[in-house]
Amino acid sequence: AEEYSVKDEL
Amino acid sequence: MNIFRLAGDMTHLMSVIVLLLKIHTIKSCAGISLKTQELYALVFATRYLDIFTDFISLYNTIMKLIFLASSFSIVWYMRQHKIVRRSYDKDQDTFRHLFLILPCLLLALFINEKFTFKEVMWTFSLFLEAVAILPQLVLLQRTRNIDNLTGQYVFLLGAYRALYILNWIYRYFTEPHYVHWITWISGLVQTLLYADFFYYYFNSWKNNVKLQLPA
Repeated sequence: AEEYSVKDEL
Repeated sequence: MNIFRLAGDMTHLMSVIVLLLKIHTIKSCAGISLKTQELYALVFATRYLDIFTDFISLYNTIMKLIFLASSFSIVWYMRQHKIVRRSYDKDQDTFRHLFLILPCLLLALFINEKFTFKEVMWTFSLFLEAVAILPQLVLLQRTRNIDNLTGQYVFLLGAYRALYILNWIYRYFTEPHYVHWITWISGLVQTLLYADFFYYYFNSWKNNVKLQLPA
């Protein structure tokens, strides 16, 4: 889930 | 989602709306750099490769679609629309964007969080977004006249990334192991590139004079 932390930004 | 990031996304959205409105209503793109618009279309195309594979939230998907649609339609307007393209001064907008694309691509190949196609493309889009405004700033320096819509567009574009920096600071302190140097450094470089524009923008606004950039 860590990799999502920045990928969830536009 | 935190207030800084929401404000940043809304500011970013406003910047593309202002630009689309300007081009659509007065049917002119005078003072707008097509090079910068093409770079932004490339930034979104390489940033949002995962739009159909990884669903994060409805908001995320809708905003991605809006940014993709608006950036490509602005490029279309400036290249194809029979009236708008007449107001595009291509002999002033001469920044060769290959000089920006290649270094960003090379850098992304060496500095990335994971050496996969998607990750390299995503990192490339971050580096490219940091420098995408350069052709526009060069054009503003050359033409020296900045109509207030273009000034607002550049201001909002710079403000959105500044708000994102606040968002990264907030997330660093509130989320464990939220550390992303690549994102943070490219976002900081991007905001610093706007710094001198901000300086002249605020001065012109404060002294209520027309915005002039030094030659």
